[in-house]
Amino acid sequence: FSDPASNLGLEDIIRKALMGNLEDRQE
Amino acid sequence: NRMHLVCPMNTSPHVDPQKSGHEVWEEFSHSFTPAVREVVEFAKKIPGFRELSQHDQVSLLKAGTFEVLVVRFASLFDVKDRTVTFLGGKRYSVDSLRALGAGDLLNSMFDFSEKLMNLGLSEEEMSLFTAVVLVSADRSGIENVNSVEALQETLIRALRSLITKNHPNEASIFTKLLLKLPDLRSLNNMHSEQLLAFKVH
Repeated sequence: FSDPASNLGLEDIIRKALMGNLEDRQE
Repeated sequence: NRMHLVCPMNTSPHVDPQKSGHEVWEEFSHSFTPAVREVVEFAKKIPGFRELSQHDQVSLLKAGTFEVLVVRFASLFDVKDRTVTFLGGKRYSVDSLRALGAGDLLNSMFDFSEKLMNLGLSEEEMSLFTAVVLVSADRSGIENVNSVEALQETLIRALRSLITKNHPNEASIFTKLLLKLPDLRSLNNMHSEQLLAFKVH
């Protein structure tokens, strides 16, 4: 619980948005 | 013991009691994800941000996204009417949100929003201030502190120059803006505690 951003899925959203191509492919 | 999610990033504070905690979280995540993506897109446009290591870009965004959203969505808090507009478009009074379990964080968000809006910043000033909020070398997990610090200093200098140019007779605005940074940290900590409480619930 010391890292709420990781626990709550924020890191995943951020990583995908930073690597735009990956996100586009998924959508 | 009905659960509520009193966060304006949700479409509504009301939660369907038939839904599991996981489903509630999935729905909430669905509503705040576009706002988080916008923060990432904003970060990508900050000159120099993409030159930081990918690890530090992620660390800054993980630590600062909430604070950026607080600045970007300060206008959701209507200080005069004491209402909060949720992403679903509906407005809720402070009293009704309090009845649903909102606590000190809500009051602190109102105080912050009021003070920020009272500065009357232009869109450009607000954007540069938001960049300063995001690029902070003292966030946890930064591997190349010197690079982040250098970018942070460049952004702070640019903000000071813009504020001085636009408000030559209001020298205190820049200082007031810098004093918002610890306020945002404090809101961020309160918010993390609430998220933890939600998760435990």
